[in-house]
Amino acid sequence: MSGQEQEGADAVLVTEAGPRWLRAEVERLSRELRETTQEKIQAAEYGLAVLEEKQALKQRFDELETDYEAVRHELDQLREAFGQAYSTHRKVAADGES
Amino acid sequence: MSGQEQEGADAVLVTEAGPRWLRAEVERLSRELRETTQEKIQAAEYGLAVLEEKQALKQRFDELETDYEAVRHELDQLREAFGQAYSTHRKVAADGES
Amino acid sequence: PNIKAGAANEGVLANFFNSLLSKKTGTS
Repeated sequence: MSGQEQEGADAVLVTEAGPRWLRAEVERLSRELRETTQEKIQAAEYGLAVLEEKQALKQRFDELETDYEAVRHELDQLREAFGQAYSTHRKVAADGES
Repeated sequence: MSGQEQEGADAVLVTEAGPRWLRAEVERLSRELRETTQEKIQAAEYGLAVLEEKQALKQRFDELETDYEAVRHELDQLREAFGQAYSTHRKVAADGES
Repeated sequence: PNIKAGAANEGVLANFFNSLLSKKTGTS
């Protein structure tokens, strides 16, 4: 039964129901609404908490990415300098021997 | 008014209410219960989606941290090697001159 | 654009969760 069909069937039931049944329904629905509202609030609070944790983690990730790029750059520069120094060292050694 | 006091007051109201009011309450509560249930489900689905995104981000973070440590270690080793090579270069140059 | 879209989505989500917390539901 679709949502609209269910609502239609409920409307017929409510129209024809006696006061005792209606009172019981009001109490049942009130209780269910309180429980569902509490579950809804819990789900929303949990969702907010996870969202905040994710945002904090994203910030840490971005900072680490920046640090990583800096260290990579420094390593590349040092490798290049090392290569040049090695060439110079070999030349000096050869000159010294000659 | 506390929750229990509210429920007690509601019970008195329901007991004394007429059928027309009860029918209206049943319809109102049914509608609110449907809406609140829908909101609860949406909140839970969104919360789950954010949790999955956070877990994926954590995995990327851990991998980046590993890469960062590796590059740092390589940089430290190269610095040490560069320092030693520089000392050797100076000694060779001095020997060559003498 | 991806960064802005991601931040906008998170803002929308936060608003949604906050709206559920602040919305008053009727009681009998």
